[in-house]
Amino acid sequence: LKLQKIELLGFKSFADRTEITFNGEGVAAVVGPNGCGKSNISDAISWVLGEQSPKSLRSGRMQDVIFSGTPTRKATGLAEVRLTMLDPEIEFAPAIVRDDATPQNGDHGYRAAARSGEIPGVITVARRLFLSGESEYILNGRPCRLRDIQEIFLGTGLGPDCYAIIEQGRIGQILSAKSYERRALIEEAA
Amino acid sequence: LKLQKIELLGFKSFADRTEITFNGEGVAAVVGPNGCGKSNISDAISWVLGEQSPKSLRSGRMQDVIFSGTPTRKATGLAEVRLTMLDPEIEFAPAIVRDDATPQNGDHGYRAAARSGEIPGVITVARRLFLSGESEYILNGRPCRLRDIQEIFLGTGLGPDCYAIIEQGRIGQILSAKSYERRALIEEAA
Amino acid sequence: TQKQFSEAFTAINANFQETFRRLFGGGQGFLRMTESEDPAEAGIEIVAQPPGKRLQNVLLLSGGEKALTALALLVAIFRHKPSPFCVLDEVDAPLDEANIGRFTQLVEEMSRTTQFILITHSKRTMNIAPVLYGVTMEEPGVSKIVSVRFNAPAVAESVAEAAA
Amino acid sequence: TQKQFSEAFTAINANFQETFRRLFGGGQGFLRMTESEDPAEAGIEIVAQPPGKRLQNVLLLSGGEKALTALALLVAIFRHKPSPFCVLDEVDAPLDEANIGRFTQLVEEMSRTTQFILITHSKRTMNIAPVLYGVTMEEPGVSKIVSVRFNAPAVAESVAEAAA
Ligand SMILES: Nc1ncnc2c1ncn2[C@@H]1O[C@H](COP(=O)(O)OP(=O)(O)OP(=O)(O)O)[C@@H](O)[C@H]1O
Ligand SMILES: Nc1ncnc2c1ncn2[C@@H]1O[C@H](COP(=O)(O)OP(=O)(O)OP(=O)(O)O)[C@@H](O)[C@H]1O
Ligand SMILES: [Mg+2]
Ligand SMILES: [Mg+2]
Repeated sequence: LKLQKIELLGFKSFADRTEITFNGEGVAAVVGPNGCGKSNISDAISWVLGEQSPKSLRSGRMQDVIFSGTPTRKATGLAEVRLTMLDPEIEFAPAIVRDDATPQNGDHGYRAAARSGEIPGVITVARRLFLSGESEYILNGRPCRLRDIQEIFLGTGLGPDCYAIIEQGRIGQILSAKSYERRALIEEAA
Repeated sequence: LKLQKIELLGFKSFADRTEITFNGEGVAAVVGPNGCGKSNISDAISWVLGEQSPKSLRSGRMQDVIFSGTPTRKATGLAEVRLTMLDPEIEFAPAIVRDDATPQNGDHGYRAAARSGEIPGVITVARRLFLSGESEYILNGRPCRLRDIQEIFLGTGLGPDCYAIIEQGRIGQILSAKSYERRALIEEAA
Repeated sequence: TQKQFSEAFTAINANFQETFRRLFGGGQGFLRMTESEDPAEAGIEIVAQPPGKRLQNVLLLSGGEKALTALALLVAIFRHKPSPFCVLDEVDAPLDEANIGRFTQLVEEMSRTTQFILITHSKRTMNIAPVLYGVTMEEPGVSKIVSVRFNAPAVAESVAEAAA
Repeated sequence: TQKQFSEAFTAINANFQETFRRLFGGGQGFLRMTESEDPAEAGIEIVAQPPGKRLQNVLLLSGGEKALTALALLVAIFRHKPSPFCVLDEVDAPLDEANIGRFTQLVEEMSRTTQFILITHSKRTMNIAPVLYGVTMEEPGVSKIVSVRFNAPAVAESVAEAAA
């Protein structure tokens, strides 16, 4: 799997639709002054992958992730984040493999999703939250449950409490965690 | 009061007697690679001013502050830190003021100590800890109690939990503390 | 006593408002007593509004904004009751270049009444210190102090490297 | 299952020992299962010994040493089970220049199988990224992305300033 694009709309300080395209490999650096919105991007990625705890998103209630306005801008009523990922093995796979969307033995959770995408090999995962508290998860353009998203990323290190996203100031936490919490880290990767 | 000198012996990574002399004003920067002992200096200052919690000194038990040896050096049996401070008002005061060591009305706690120092105007505060767990406090060369040291620095912002020493990684804590804990910060300075 | 406390609170709050505006180059920050039956029990709430943003709870601030707000409060307390010295251990780590500049300017000014001991890895912060104390572990596991007096900032670079 | 867990533990522990030695330029680090009646309940202990120092509890390490040890563990897990991407938010903040160098070298190497997104204020870390995404708030309170593609490290300096 490769991360191709992140789209944010009304998520924290990203009031307008914002798109960040990655080239799928190597190192990308995110820079800018204090308070400009860098960590909000990392929060957006954890959120769309299913993060359920407002505290891990530095928020009081989940609705705190919706753009709350500035002195010159009104708040929005909705926060939406969409991740686009590529599964290179399917992308270049011959046509017959693509038509068979049922998961095959030993397949990763995301393989089936990649086959059934609007464009074969491309998986889009999105999450929406309305001010009313109503929330939606969307997989390849179709509404789904949180469980469906969690299942796709099972065992890839992505998902809530995963080792693949290290929040600001929390690199030392891995060491000060309790010994049974560290066990969970290894179990996730087992 | 001005900080003139810190002397460390057997305190954490300072195995040998080490002296750091300050010029009493302005800004001094402490630099060096990761793990070389910079934060140990800040721990030494909190410790000699009466810090009672091993956890605030990044230690499990208080004896953890005693130099525990390296592959090529034996552990020491004692940790000692001494602070030398100057009270400029006494230092340059005429002789008659100096002879009267009894605290006068409205005097800071440290004024009396400054008068009675071996050298008028100079206060030395020291703390020792033996492996046995025995600990001593020393004021101007004479054994004293922890209370005596705490009384000297009362109201100067120095002493345990004071606002004058900010440990590594804890600058954000002032904000995340509970609102009644912040009250204590203001009370200390009232 | 309660009277002393509220005098200190008022003075420190006024200092905080001024220092916040200086460190952030605008916006506003202030302290508020929380509601409580017994005034002696009431806690303190910190309200911060960086320039161009809404008034918000300090917990929504970014890492750098939190550090800067906390420094503004610290300086506000110092202004009311200066302590003989102040030790700051890598408080500049979360700050960007521009905010390190504002922070060091403020420290330089306050160092006329309070002695500052700054533990830092930032060259920009080192530059404001007339004296640099290098800590080394030439003998592994054993710390020693190498003190350097200098005035030209350029020397800071080579001492920090040498101590490495 | 317990079998899968102990296989993962053994593999990750071997990776950790190797990565620790690389990041610290020596010394040793390893994982140990804590004592427990029921193996499925046992926790994990991390033992770290920076070069020239005694074996000690990770809590006695310095700020930078802790960050480096945690990064070594993270990389050890990644080596065993690479995840499609990894987001690291200012993990280089407590590191000195030499350790930032070792950290960035390791990330560059691993970026062949895993995509890294590094949020940073350090010019040295920016230099290893072929692509730099500047985040700005030209309109106060509203974030926008300015993406820059470049190869010459020198450009990193001016983009970071421009985004400030
Ligand atoms: N729901 C929201 N609506 C509008 N703005 C928000 C919302 N939630 C957070 N913010 C803003 O986002 C800003 C913080 O952004 P972020 O933490 O991403 O900064 P950063 O670039 O990581 O900065 P630093 O370098 O200091 O870590 C805060 O100033 C806050 O005002
Ligand atoms: N009782 C002790 N005996 C010997 N060494 C000790 C003792 N306690 C702590 N140390 C050593 O001190 C080191 C940590 O020092 P310190 O935290 O001061 O580093 P630092 O210079 O602040 O580094 P950083 O820049 O990473 O914050 C540890 O590596 C530890 O081995
Ligand atoms: Mg941030
Ligand atoms: Mg330190």
